[in-house]
Amino acid sequence: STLRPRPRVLLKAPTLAEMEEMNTSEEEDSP
Amino acid sequence: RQVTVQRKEKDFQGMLEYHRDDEALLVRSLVTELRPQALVGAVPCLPAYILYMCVRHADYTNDDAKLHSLLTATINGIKRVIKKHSEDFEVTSFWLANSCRLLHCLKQYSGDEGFMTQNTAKQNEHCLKNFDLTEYRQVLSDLSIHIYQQLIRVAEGVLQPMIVSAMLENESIQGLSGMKPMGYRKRSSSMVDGENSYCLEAVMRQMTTFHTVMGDQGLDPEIILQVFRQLFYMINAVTLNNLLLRKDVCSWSTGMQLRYNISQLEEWLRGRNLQQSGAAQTLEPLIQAAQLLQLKKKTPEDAEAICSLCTALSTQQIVKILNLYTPLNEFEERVTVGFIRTIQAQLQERNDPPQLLLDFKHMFPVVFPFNPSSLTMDSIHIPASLNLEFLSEV
Repeated sequence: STLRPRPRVLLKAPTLAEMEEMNTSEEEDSP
Repeated sequence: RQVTVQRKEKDFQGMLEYHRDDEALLVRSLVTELRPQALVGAVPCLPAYILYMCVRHADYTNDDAKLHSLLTATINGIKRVIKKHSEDFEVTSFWLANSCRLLHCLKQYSGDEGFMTQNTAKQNEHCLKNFDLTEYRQVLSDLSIHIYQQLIRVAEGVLQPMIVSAMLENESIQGLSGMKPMGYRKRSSSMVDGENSYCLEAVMRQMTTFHTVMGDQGLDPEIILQVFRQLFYMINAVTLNNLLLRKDVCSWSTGMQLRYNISQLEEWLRGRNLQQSGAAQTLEPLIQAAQLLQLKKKTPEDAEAICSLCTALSTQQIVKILNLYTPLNEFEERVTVGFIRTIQAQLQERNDPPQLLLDFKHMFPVVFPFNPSSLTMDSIHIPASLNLEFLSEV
């Protein structure tokens, strides 16, 4: 099969530090 | 009346689907609560491949929100797990291997031709179709650097307390104990506390453990080389700094023991095929210091020999070692002030930096060369022990 080149949409990402401040679905570890 | 539609069993296309509500469970099962030991016998870096197959399905369904959320939760999960196990070499090495593997997958299957040169036709079918994850690759690369630094910190923390006794104090060469400098024989042996005394064998055993763990976990060979270059740099710096501050070890016999120890370390590198790491080269200042302790230090010719040999030591370091040098017995002479002045005059034009001690915390910048995998996604088996039944193969 031949690959049909298609422009991909750039998925903007926060920086590693910014990411930490974001709420993710994973709950925080208990202390 | 219910109509059942018989669907033809489709081939596994190397994608994994899950319900958005199961994302937290996925990250918990595959990242934060996963123990590396649970994957013994599985494909190295299995979590990275599973995560890529989930990424691919979110890409396939053009679901940018799901993709954002998965990548963010995964990266935060990895950060959390390595923080929780910040003293654990095995866990840190495991997540370095997986973080790098996920990064390689995002390159290998990006659709960017530069990363596809070694792909099979089947692997090319597994490329991302809708999204360009370049920015997430940068975040994963930053995360990998962060994990690498933790790995070095943990390994150094284990090795550092062993270095001085293993490299400078422990005597493995028979008959050297009677050749300690006058006045230091008793003191130097009582300075080695039983509990804190290590032989070089123990250092090498520990490094072998590190090497085995990293290899078994599928950490890229190029990264393993960089780990040992960094650890050898630290061994060199800690040993040399001690030598530059301790009169009792600046002797001919320590020089001989040190040279023997260095050759053992070089042999260890060869035995593990780590010669191309550049680790042995980081020991050059120490090799020269050992030779300096053993060379004659009397005539102008001796001074010239020292100057042409000790190119990896600064003038200040050479002079300091000569000043600290302690004769073995009453028949060996001290290094004269005149001899040291001759050396200083000869080395004047070098313009060496003034600092005496090495920065043993210095870190070489790490690089993660692209390392595509020959594995094909649809061949990857997910063991039941991972409790990932909520993932469906697509």
